[in-house]
Amino acid sequence: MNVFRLTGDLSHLVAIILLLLKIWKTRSCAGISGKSQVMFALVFTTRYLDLFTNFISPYNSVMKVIYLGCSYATVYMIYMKFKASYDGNHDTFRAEFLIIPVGGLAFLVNHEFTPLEILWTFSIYLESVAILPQLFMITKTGEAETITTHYLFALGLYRALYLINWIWRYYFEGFFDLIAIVAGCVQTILYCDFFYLYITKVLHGKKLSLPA
Amino acid sequence: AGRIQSHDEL
Repeated sequence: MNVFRLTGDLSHLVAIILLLLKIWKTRSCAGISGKSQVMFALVFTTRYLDLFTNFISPYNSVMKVIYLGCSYATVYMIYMKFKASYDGNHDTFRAEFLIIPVGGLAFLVNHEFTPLEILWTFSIYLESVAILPQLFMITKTGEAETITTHYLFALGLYRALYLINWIWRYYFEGFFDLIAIVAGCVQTILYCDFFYLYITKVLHGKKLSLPA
Repeated sequence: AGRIQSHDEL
C-alpha cells in the first residue's frame, strides 16, 4: 500500500458517498445517469466475487463491502425510491454499446482464461467506460449541479492517483498489470475535458454549463 | 510480472 493508492481509494470513497448524500439529501437524482450507476454496480459485483474466497486484508474487505453496498443503494434510489426525479429523457446513452464490446474484449484479452479472471478483466474494462453515459448526459442537459461536478472530480481523480500508484509499484515492487494500466489511462483520459471545465469554472465559483 | 496471483487492489 502506498500513499497514492490510499488517497486514490479515499477519493473513490468520497465520490461514492458524495453521490449517495446528494441523492439522499435532495431526495432527487436529477442530472444523474442511472445507466452509469448500474454499470458501476456491475463493475463492483464482477470484480469482488472473491470477497469471501480471497482474503487480502481487513481494509480490502471492508472497502469492497462499502463500495458494493453504496453502489447498490445508489441504483436503488435512482430506479426505485426517487424514480420520479430520474431524468430518463436525457440518460439515453446506449449502455449495450459499451457492455457488449467490453464483454467480448474481456474474453480475448485477459491474464488467464478462467471465469473469475475474465469477470475481473470485464470489470476493469467496464469501469474505464462506465462514466460515459454520465458525461453524455451532461452534454445533453448542458449543465451539472455543483455537487455532481465534485462527485465527478473525485471519481476521476481516484483513477488518476491509481496511475501514479502503478508507476510507484513498478519502480519499487517491479509489479505492473498492463490490463489495469491501459484501462486506467483510458478512464482518466475520458475525464480530461471535464477536469478542464471543473478547474476553470467550478473552482472559480461558476456553475458548470456547456455551450448548448 | 507473470500471472497475477491475486488482485490485491480495489
